[in-house]
Amino acid sequence: QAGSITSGVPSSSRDHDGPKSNQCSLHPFQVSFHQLGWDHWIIAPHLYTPNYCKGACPRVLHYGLNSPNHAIIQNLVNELVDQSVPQPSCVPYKYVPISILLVEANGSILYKEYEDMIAQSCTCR
Amino acid sequence: KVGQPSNALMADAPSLPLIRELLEEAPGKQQRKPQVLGHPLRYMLELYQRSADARGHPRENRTIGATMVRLVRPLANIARPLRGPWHIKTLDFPLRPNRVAYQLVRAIVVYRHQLYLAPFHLSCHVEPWIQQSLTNHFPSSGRGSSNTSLMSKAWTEMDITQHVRQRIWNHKGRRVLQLRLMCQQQKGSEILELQWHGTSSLDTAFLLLYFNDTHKSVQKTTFHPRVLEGLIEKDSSLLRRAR
Repeated sequence: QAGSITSGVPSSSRDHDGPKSNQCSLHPFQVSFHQLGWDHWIIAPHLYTPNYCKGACPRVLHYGLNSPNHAIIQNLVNELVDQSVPQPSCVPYKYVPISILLVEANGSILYKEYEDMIAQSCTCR
Repeated sequence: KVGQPSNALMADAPSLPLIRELLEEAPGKQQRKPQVLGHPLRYMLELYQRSADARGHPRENRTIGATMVRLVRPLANIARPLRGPWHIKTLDFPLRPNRVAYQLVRAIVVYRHQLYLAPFHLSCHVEPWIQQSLTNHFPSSGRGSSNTSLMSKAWTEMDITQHVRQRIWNHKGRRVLQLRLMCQQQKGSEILELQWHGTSSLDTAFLLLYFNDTHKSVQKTTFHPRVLEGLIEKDSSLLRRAR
């Protein structure tokens, strides 16, 4: 039963998970294609916001994290069974595409939608 | 590795799909961005602005009906000797090897139907250029429609999807779509030798190929609702107990 599982966990879980502010979450991040060294062939857009996920994956994963059951189990294994098994990682969960206008080597101009270029939400996995 | 030029980084990781594609599409750093000016660039910028917002997010209501649009410029244009009142220019459009993952949705040729080459006013149309063939006309679908032209009224778009699909799309090896721009001096001016050298082929016509990226749709298998229900049921019960 869940009761037996959670009772075995030391009560220090609260500070173990650290403050809520450093929990797994989406961080906005914007770059220019110039910074990526691609501006000599990308016409548009000028700025690109890939964003990224960062933060701890607390043992009891809050509902908004879209975490699979496996992540909860892995946390418990790390805590109760074998600390060499790492806690789950904070990674992107949903992505959105981006449209790029670029010049190809032969001078053709290409409009293209690239899938999974912007992280839209995070999860612990 | 901070500071490492991205091309070197890209070369290290050609296996990643996007990097591999970018390597294919991106001219090398040493190669300056090919000069693309004039109508073709304006046309594609207008298409881009209609299809994506300033940050590159595809618009929900975009109408291009494709995930990739390639504007192909004509390679060489050979002015043919005057034949009666017609001035003929053949345009060769090189088509890249077709990647299985891309399905051709539409092929459109955009050309100037009104051309002014001092002191001539010319009216032009485009025909397929098939060696030793009498019927150099597009099938019925080939119709000019200047109303959709995004630029000045001097340009016309003509759908040549059927011609491209039938004549060239499934060819192996090097594929070149050959068209010819037929121009006639407008009434009144006597027939004189026309010097085409005034216009680069870029100014008279370009080809638009619309593709859909089929490989992604294969990868995104959609869960059958029953399967999905089972997953949710199992998932929430275990989650609830652990919580």
